[in-house]
Amino acid sequence: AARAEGARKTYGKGENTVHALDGVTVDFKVGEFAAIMGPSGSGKSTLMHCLAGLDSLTEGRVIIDGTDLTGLSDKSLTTLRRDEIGFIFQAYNLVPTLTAEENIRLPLLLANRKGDEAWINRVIDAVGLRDRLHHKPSELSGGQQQRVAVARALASQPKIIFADEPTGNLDSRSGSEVLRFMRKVVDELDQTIVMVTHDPVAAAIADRIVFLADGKIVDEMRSPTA
Amino acid sequence: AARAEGARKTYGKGENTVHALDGVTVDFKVGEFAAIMGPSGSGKSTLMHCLAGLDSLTEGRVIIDGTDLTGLSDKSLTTLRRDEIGFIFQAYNLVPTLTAEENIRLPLLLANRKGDEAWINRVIDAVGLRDRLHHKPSELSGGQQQRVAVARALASQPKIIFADEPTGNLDSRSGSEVLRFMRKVVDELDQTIVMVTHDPVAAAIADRIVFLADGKIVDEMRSPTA
Ligand SMILES: Nc1ncnc2c1ncn2[C@@H]1O[C@H](COP(=O)(O)OP(=O)(O)OP(=O)(O)O)[C@@H](O)[C@H]1O
Ligand SMILES: Nc1ncnc2c1ncn2[C@@H]1O[C@H](COP(=O)(O)OP(=O)(O)OP(=O)(O)O)[C@@H](O)[C@H]1O
Ligand SMILES: [Mg+2]
Ligand SMILES: [Mg+2]
Repeated sequence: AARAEGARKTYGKGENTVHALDGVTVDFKVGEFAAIMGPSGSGKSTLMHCLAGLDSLTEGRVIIDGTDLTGLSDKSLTTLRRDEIGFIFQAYNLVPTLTAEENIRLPLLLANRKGDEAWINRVIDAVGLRDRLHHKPSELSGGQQQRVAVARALASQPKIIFADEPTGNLDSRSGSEVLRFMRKVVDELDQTIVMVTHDPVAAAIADRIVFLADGKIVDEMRSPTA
Repeated sequence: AARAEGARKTYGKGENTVHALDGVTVDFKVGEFAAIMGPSGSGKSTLMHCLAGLDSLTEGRVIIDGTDLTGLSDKSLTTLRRDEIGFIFQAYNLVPTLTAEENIRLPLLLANRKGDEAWINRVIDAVGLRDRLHHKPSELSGGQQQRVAVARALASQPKIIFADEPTGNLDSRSGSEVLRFMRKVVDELDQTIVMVTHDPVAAAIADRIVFLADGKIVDEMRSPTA
């Protein structure tokens, strides 16, 4: 579903060069639920943004659903992202002037697709936002904003979802509800989820865990509960 | 150090009324390290903002270091906050145009105070940001931004620090380093820390844990490790 080959991403030059990604080759298969763990600053968000076509590599390539992102025009890249990829940002990136519900429905609107009403309602109830739909982000708690970001990525049923620390601001109960729903989405709808997390409990729900440090993959394991 | 009496905070009216705080009376003593836990949306951030004078109550009062915030002019409130209170925001609220170091030093600059250079350097190393000081927030990882927010609140040695989920985006090692440093700050410098957290491991480092649900305090316990 998503693959990186020899991915490198550098910032700055000379003495100040930061090797955010320092040669990453990894393959996420269709229908897989993978977790990425690693220290703060190890390159997790950078890897996710490059895999989702939100950022370009300095070297190497990314292949999404068989398409090499390297050659694509801005227009084709945008279309690919809009139709096939969902992204839950570490900082949520909600539209401040739209309500929770409008934020959740935005990807479908932008893709000019109808969306499955029953599914959208299932997502809203799974993340527990039923009575917060008409509030704007500034009128929501941190965890409620995070759940809007989660719902927005799930509602349009994209083929692959990149989730950057989707439960970081949730109490253990809301967090496990989100994780269990994501597990369902992979098992029942054959979607692919790649989730960055610092929480071993969250990682345990995935099929495999990839460990990053200093921009490289340093370890990998089948999930102990898979 | 900080006390709320019969605190109520309501949003909206009629059917849409949200009782974010529904009658909270709590007392945080000088030199105490207290944790606040509770479900997403239960009022934790609202309580913290009202205790820190960043938001007003609908009913009840807040007393900081002996001063009732209710009567204060904007100017006096700003001066009190600047001189006595440090706040680590759930969404960090860093200044995007300033570097990490400038963000960390900003409260001292605004308070027109010199600050203790040795202390500031100790804080920077405790949160592990030594080689990230000249980067702007957009050039930092999520966890690095969170650590800038932590360092900013600690650097000016305020009497009381309100920390809203200070380790939510940190891996367990960076997170425990931040927590251990906060514990030191309370033990060695007699500062007061009130920390919201969803992580029981983080809460265990505090002296006492207060539990919030639906805008009310529902339980309280001496920390199991205190
Ligand atoms: N401006 C507003 N208008 C309406 N409701 C609001 C507004 N601001 C906050 N709320 C509501 O007040 C309640 C308490 O919010 P608060 O941010 O204190 O929760 P919290 O305990 O910090 O949650 P989290 O763990 O998710 O950060 C939430 O249900 C939220 O939706
Ligand atoms: N524009 C930039 N200029 C310089 N360095 C950058 C820039 N953007 C990111 N970095 C650096 O790249 C490294 C990797 O960042 P990334 O956001 O991928 O880390 P992460 O693993 O997601 O961390 P966290 O767990 O804290 O979110 C970090 O050290 C960060 O400071
Ligand atoms: Mg990150
Ligand atoms: Mg909060």
